[in-house]
Amino acid sequence: MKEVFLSAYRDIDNNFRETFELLFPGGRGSLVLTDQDNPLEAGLEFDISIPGKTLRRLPLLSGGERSLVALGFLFAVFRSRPSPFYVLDEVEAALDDLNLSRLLVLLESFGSHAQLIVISHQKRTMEIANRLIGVSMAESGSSKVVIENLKARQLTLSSQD
Amino acid sequence: MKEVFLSAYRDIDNNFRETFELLFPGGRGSLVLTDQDNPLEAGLEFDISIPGKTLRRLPLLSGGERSLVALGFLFAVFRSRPSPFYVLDEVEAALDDLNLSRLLVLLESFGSHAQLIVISHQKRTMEIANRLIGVSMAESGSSKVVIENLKARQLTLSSQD
Amino acid sequence: MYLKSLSLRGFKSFADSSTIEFAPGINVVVGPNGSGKSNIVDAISWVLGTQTPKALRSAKMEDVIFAGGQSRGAAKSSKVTIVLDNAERRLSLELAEVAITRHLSRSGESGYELNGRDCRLIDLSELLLDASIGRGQHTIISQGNLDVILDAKASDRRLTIEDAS
Amino acid sequence: MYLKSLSLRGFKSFADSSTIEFAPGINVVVGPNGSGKSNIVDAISWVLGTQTPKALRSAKMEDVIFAGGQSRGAAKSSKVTIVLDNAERRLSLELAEVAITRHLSRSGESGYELNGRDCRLIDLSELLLDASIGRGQHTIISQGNLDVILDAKASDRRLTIEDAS
Ligand SMILES: Nc1ncnc2c1ncn2[C@@H]1O[C@H](COP(=O)(O)OP(=O)(O)OP(=O)(O)O)[C@@H](O)[C@H]1O
Ligand SMILES: Nc1ncnc2c1ncn2[C@@H]1O[C@H](COP(=O)(O)OP(=O)(O)OP(=O)(O)O)[C@@H](O)[C@H]1O
Ligand SMILES: [Mg+2]
Ligand SMILES: [Mg+2]
Repeated sequence: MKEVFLSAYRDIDNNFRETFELLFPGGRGSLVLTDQDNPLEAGLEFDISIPGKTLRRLPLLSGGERSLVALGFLFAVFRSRPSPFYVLDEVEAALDDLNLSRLLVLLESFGSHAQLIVISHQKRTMEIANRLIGVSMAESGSSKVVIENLKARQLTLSSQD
Repeated sequence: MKEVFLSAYRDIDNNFRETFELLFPGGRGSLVLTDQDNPLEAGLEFDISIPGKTLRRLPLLSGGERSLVALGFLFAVFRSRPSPFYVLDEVEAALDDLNLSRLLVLLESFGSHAQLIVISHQKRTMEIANRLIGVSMAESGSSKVVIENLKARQLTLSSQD
Repeated sequence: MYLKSLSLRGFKSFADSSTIEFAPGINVVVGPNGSGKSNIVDAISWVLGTQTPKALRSAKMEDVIFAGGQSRGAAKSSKVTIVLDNAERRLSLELAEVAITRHLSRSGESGYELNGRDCRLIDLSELLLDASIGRGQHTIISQGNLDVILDAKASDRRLTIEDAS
Repeated sequence: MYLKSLSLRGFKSFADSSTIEFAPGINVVVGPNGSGKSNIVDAISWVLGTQTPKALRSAKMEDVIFAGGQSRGAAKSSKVTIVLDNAERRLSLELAEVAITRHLSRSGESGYELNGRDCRLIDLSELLLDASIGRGQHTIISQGNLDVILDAKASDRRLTIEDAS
């Protein structure tokens, strides 16, 4: 049990370092167990350093920085234990244009081997869609769905690597 | 005391009805005291009806609808007891394009007689500014401010009406 | 494996039967505020067995049933079906597609079906866990809940690693 | 009356002295994630007398002092001054402009000034209350806190009306 956990932890920590570098170029992020000797009782802390800043504690991060750290962690977990599909509801609301671009790069790299269902109001997020699904509310108070095949792009869903 | 409270309540309720109509055209919103006989002990509930929908309870509202109801209430309070300035930090993050337009109409009408300090990533919000204030983070980890006088528009700050 | 389609009837704002066909890859769901996008997320979470109304932004489970609109009455029941592609046999069933259904009526009747046959939640949960589908895997991030992971206690964050190991 | 300028030194990410001149009407503050926009909101709230570190996204009040960057050391103290236009004498002082200052040093020394002279928070609060400026009036909506009013208890919402009456 301990070995299985430690191997998952190391894998997710590695993924987190990589994803963090993509989302915060020049920064460094890693996951730290508060008690190395007793991993199954330990807590998990984030140890992050954003370019130019010395602060490491989470509460001092800005709204957009918090979103990026959380996304970095989640995608690190997703990469270590792939799931057939992921659902993300307006996760990019707090991001500025530059960070939105970085997130979209991450989503596109994921989208080539996993299915993503992303809810968004952002035009640039719509542009990376393979399929756009429009939802509207009819007069009668009932939701309706319209589907639009955005890209003919042949999607070779490679097997989960 | 009771009379003073009831007069403020009626004033804010009136304002809320008006602001709600602006933000939800065709809808109806009002503020209800849970105990009319004992106003100083009563609770304050929202009674809202959005076009096409019968639901009145708050938790069932969507993210964007919640933002609009909250903004409607706040501006109703602001109108009843004007303050020299208001600070709004990314309050429009959950809104779609149409609702953002409605909010901007409300902000512009307020901006003609009160000072607003609005933090935003939305281009359309920037367009209504009398003054644009840019903030950036220098290499050294210290924030810097740049100010740009967007509009020469003479602002006749009318006295608080 | 991927999510092929989702059918809803009487679930939250989806009074009429609606079916959404998803593509492999990136699906982006768009629409005005209040149109029903997050209700789709709730439907996916509900059909996979979510037990707490609060996780579906509801006070009680009955709140997921269509409560009526301005020109139509409330629905008596709610039904959601999710169809998963199983070509790679990730779900240990000898079927190219797997359909999971959940229904609930105002009279309190509720249940699950696997490919049209009644089944228990516990059988379903085991099946889904093997394929890393479902609630415990953090694979569904609902609106406004992205930061939750940062505010969680350090020991709860460890559990996320345990779930994934 | 309106907020003419805000000067910060050693407050959160504002290591160097910065002064922001505001215009009457609509001021829109823009900038990348993490550049310091919400820190400006915290500075306004702090100089007006906020007592709880949590309302400033901090664990303890000392956290508002610039903690250092990659190429510079931590500041010893923090100082914020807000200048209000008082042409209409909304603040009951015979002055066309009113400057309010708050300072805090790591040694624990702290205090307020009104137009350069030491004053107590209690004097300041009374002055501001008369002009409907300040924390109790919901006039500062910090990031992510818009919904708080909806989730508040019905009796707490009544207090908002009481504050405004
Ligand atoms: N049981 C129900 N019956 C009928 N309508 C419901 C029910 N539950 C929720 N709704 C309606 O669904 C709407 C919310 O939908 P949802 O949260 O999916 O919106 P959304 O598209 O995500 O919007 P946003 O962009 O603002 O997040 C509400 O307006 C609510 O009235
Ligand atoms: N005491 C302090 N000393 C130095 N830097 C600090 C201090 N407190 C906060 N910060 C820094 O300020 C930054 C956050 O700034 P702020 O929250 O104002 O960003 P923002 O411009 O609002 O960004 P967003 O658009 O993401 O909301 C953090 O990166 C944090 O490191
Ligand atoms: Mg939503
Ligand atoms: Mg911010």
